[in-house]
Amino acid sequence: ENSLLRQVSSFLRRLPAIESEKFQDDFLMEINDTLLMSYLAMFTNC
Amino acid sequence: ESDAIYYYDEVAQAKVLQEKPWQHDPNFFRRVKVSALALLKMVVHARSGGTIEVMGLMQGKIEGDTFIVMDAFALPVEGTETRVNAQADAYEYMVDYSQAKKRVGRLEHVVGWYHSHPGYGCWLSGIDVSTQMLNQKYQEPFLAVVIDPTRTVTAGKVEIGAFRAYPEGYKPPDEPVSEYQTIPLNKIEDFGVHCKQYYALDITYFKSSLDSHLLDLLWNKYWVNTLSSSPFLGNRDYVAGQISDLAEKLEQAENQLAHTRLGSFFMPSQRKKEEESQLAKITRDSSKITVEQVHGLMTQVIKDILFNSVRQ
Amino acid sequence: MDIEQKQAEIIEHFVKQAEILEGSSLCTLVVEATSHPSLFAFSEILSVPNLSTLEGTQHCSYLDLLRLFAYGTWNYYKGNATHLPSLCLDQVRKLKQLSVLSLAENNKILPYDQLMRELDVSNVRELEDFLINECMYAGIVRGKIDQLRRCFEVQFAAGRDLRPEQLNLMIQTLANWLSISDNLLHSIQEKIKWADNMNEADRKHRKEIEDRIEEVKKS
Repeated sequence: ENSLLRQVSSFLRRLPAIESEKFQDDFLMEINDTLLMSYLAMFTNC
Repeated sequence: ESDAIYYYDEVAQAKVLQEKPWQHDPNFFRRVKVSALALLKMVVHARSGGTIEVMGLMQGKIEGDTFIVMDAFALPVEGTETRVNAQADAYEYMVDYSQAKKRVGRLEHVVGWYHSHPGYGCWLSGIDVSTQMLNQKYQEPFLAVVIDPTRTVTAGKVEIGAFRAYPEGYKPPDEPVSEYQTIPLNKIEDFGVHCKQYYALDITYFKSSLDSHLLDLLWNKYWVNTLSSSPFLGNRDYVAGQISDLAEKLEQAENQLAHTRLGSFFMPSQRKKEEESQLAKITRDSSKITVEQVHGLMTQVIKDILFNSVRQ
Repeated sequence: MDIEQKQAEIIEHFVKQAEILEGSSLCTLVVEATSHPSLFAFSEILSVPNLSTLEGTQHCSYLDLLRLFAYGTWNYYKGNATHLPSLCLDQVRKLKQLSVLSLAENNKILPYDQLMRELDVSNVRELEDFLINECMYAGIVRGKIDQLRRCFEVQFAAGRDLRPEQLNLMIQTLANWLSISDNLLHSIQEKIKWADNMNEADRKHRKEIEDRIEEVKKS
């Protein structure tokens, strides 16, 4: 069905949802923050 | 019949108000049923207050030992925790509202008040307990609801508590079991002193067939918002505040330990136990913060894999 | 999605017409369809058997024109204008709209310079008016015009007709996405199992310690 194909093609074109330097930097920053938090929590436990 | 709960039986309600069953048992009320509409209105209002505590009133009815909250409305009051009688500003508004609601045929009475504790959990402070006692003296049946809009976003579910105060001087038979929660250092005094003067009620929710239909229509919007929001971004200040609060608590614990270092040999085991339980609480709080962070990161990682790794 | 709903009826109308028309009246239909302001999909009409009867006849340029509107761009038309019928204003506008959709197929960020080149537009004002009035208001794209970075950020673009070779690519992408999702589910389940095992080990460890404490207390 052509209409469905067009919709799927339009939808797939929105992927990847976001890709940019800034996003990667922010993402890695969040990972580091969380690692630091779990490190602090482990320290607090010890 | 899912909408039957929305029918207001004036005669039955008048009968309940006349019999006043709550007078003979301080723990009479045990449950609260909140409508989806009232919950949404209270959470949105609490969130709109940002870091300032806001308050409002709830309308509804009584069914046995259950409060049924049908609707809620905001009061022109901010900073409920910073004034002796929070709702004094709103008396005139409340009277006007009560008159107006009769004119438009809204039969439900005011059955309680709600206010927000942005970022420090759902419990009753000293001011809240005295306000609630006053309300239970002159406006029974009256319920106190507290909402934490900040933790609502972090935890991904509505942080809400419903409480009833005990009469002056009443000693509750057994320790009311309340779910563990982190109390910030600057509030812990207030929490500790009054936590035995009130008890929590079980909260459940209900919605009408119209609510279900409207919420279904919003289903896509709900998912777009859920998928496109990140607890990290919305709650940075709150998490930073939590960590600094934890640091203060560690400082305090360390000072107390250092302070009693010499006398530690003679420290009564009870005191030692207290120190440990304090430290245990701190480690528990730090684990709780970390778990929330890790959950936030997990959702980000899952969304990144799902939506950013597919290429044409 | 809503653009598809909007044009579904129009497509049906033209398909029904194409099924009963022949020869030069089909050419009129092609001109009508490629001028219609709310129609941006032509593969249904193209697949009506009557249309392929135009192949090899004096009207075959109209069949090429329909193919151009289904898959081609304004640039392609300029390069082959001699073999194709001349376009009226509505057709030119539509072909340029379709060209924006084709550009949006490959990039989410469309630089103004590229757009102005592809659409034969001489200034930024004219380009922005085209994007706003002819594309966003028509509902075929949603996005953000970034004047500072001189680019158009596409958030949504309606799908154009698929060329046959694109189908396999799409199937491949979907299969790829499916396997990524499956792997993700498996790894989440493994993580849950790992967490349960760690929790169990932690509990055992704690119990051993408590037992040891009891022993020491007794002894």
